[in-house]
Amino acid sequence: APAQPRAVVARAWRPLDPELLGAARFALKMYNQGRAAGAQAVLGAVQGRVRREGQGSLYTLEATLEEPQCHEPTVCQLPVSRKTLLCSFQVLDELGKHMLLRRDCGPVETRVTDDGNETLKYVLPGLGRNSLSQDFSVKMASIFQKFMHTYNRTYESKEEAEWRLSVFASNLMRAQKIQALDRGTAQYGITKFSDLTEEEFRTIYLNPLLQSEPGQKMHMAKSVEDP
Amino acid sequence: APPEWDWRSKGAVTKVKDQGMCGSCWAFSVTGNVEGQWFLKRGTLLSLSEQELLDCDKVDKACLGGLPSNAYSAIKNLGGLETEDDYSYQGHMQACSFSAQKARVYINDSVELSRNEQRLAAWLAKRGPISVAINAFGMQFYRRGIAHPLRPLCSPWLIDHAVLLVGYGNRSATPFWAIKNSWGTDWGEEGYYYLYRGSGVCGVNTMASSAVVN
Repeated sequence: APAQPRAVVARAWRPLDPELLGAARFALKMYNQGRAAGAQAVLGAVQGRVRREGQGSLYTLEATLEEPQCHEPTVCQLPVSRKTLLCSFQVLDELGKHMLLRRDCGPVETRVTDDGNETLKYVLPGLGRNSLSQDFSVKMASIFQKFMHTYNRTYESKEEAEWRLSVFASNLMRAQKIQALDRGTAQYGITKFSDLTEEEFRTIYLNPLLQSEPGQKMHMAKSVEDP
Repeated sequence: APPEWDWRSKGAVTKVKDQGMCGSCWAFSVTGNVEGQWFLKRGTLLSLSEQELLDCDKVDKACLGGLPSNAYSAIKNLGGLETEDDYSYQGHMQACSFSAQKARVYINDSVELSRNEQRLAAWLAKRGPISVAINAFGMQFYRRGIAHPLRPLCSPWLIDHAVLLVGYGNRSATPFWAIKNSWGTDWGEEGYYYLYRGSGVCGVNTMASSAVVN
């Protein structure tokens, strides 16, 4: 324990600086460990924040990784249409030594048509205000644009669109966490409900009475092997 | 139970429906079950009315939720269910306009089913699709494959969505339930959800029931 009181500095999400990039490169190196040079993923967009305590720094990063095109179908890890990964990393830097504490990566379907409609133009400034890195914002906005197109979404105002984009981005992270924790073969990602908060989804589509009300008493069915 | 079963391929299941922005899953789960029971007993597959339940089942709360057990009672007390064509789905509560003359199916009773998934499978294969309720954890973002959430994340005690078991089987040695959902065909695998079978995942075995048609 340090003798002096610890200086704690936590910063908000911010555009990438060389320090964050160093942590992101370390996370990428760990991600690529054991892969041949031609099969390594490369860093796409990155955003992050850092929390400092004593002589340590904890980097929380969100990044897109681009997997190289796979030409050998029998060994491909991802279908060609899903070669972009969305990753969350936590990297600890203590006394100059990096350690990867957390890595959650999941595929993002990014078959985006760049038809240049207005949505992209007016959601980006909003993201800028929230201090997300420009690269990350552009990537996320393109994915959101594709979502709006696929599910015929329109929003009443610029503010509503900006809010829905932030919900959408947060939901992508949630889906990725659910994916990481699933023990089956399920794939989670963008669905028609991806622009709804968890609360909105529960309120609109789910049925809280199922756990709170007793309902009518029914008698037990005979099992099928009974005569 | 046979190793696998699918009522869809036997003509006992209507197309996937869409509850819209309304918490009426309970009504879709029950009509799906009655559609299957009627098909097995009478040989005709009819698409039945959820709107009748939303409007006329006064114990349940329409878009705010309901219970399959109450819905069976309502169907019995009303005198049957009209078809989807005669009493079509609006996705919000309206005045009850059920007409006994238009009722095309009836039920005699309803039963609660075993919590043992092997017995549930045996019952399903012999008697038809089953109404169940589950914890919907992760379903907001489900796209395909067999979901198997960790138990602490998908507690059997936090049931919040009613659906219909229409079959079961194994995919690459992973046992699953094939579940008909009511969120349209543009969700999941053409509207279907596949959930791990055998360990009570997400409470799938806790509230299984069926109507009885004599």
